[in-house]
Amino acid sequence: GQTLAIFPPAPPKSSLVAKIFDGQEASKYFKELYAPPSLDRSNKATPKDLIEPHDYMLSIYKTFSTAEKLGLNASFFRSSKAANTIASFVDTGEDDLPLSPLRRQQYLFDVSTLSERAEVLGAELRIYTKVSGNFRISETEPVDIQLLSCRNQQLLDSRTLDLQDSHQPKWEVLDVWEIFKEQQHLSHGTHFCLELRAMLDNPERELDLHLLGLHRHARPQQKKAILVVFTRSKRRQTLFSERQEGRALLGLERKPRERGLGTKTSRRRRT
Amino acid sequence: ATSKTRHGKRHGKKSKSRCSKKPLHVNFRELGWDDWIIAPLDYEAYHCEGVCDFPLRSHLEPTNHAIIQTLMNSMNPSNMPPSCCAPSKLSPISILYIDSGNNVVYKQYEDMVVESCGCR
Repeated sequence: GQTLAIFPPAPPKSSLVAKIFDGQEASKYFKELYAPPSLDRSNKATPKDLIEPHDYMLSIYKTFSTAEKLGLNASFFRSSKAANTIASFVDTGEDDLPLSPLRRQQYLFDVSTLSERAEVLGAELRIYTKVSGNFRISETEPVDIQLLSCRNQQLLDSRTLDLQDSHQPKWEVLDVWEIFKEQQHLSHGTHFCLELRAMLDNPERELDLHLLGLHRHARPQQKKAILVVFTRSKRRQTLFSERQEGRALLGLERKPRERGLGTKTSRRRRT
Repeated sequence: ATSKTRHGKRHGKKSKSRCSKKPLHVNFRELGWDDWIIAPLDYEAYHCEGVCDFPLRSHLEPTNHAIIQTLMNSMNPSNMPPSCCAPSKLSPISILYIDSGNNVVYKQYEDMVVESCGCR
């Protein structure tokens, strides 16, 4: 779990916030939220039963909702980037063969649900790394993580990994805001794709990503890479529209185009 | 004049309380919204209830329209209803939910909690 760093304005409030966020793992905090309901209205599986939120998203909720209760504006926090909506998209990319060396990985995100009207204020790629015990690296040999375009393998961004205490699992956070904005423009906002490779300097060579624990084989949902997009919508959003979307997802209500526009029944329902 | 109790309440007449904020506990599970809302599963929303009758108190922050309507109601109740007791200030809450693409989303929803009530 990774707890957000928060920067509240006044020292007294800061100490209160610090007391609340005592390093407790977010998933434990939310354990009771996932307890089965005492009154089960139906046996149908809901999206909530199937989806396990990443600790980072739970941490965001925990931080900002607690701040709200303390009278602090969540958008004030640096980590929020002044966004009022923070969406996470789980990587849907796949590795080729589990045992063959993994030189490059394509990270693929379906971002079609992102509102076109919302202003994008930030985007982060969060990848879970765990350096293999077999990997010996000297301090003079830095490892660069490079992000490339899926279309033409053009180098988009690069950063050096901090391999101090590297055998502990950790989330690497890569700022992909600029790349995201550019690709959104090119791909009309449906998918976001990035290729990743790790480079060693001397001699320059691509590293097997297995050594950094980046392989996807048997990776649990909560350890999959996520793209986190920070947006701000000026349009007032109603809960009702979200509810409609949720019900459509469960097949409880079908979208107008799916149920046929011309029938008497559908006309009555619309009326 | 009607007699008053120790607490100043009137006897002999159906008395309605003045417009004020009252408790309203919202439980998303009971609403059946827990299939897409992850958290919170419940919260205190409050609601506004009570009458806006003459003379309007300043803390109810009446609109100019409400002042006129209340005055007209006091002069002729059968012709004009009193002004409405409604939220005058609302605050947001944070919601973590699953969107139509099965993505986990945090959103700050505006106007979810009644902070104060007034005559509108």
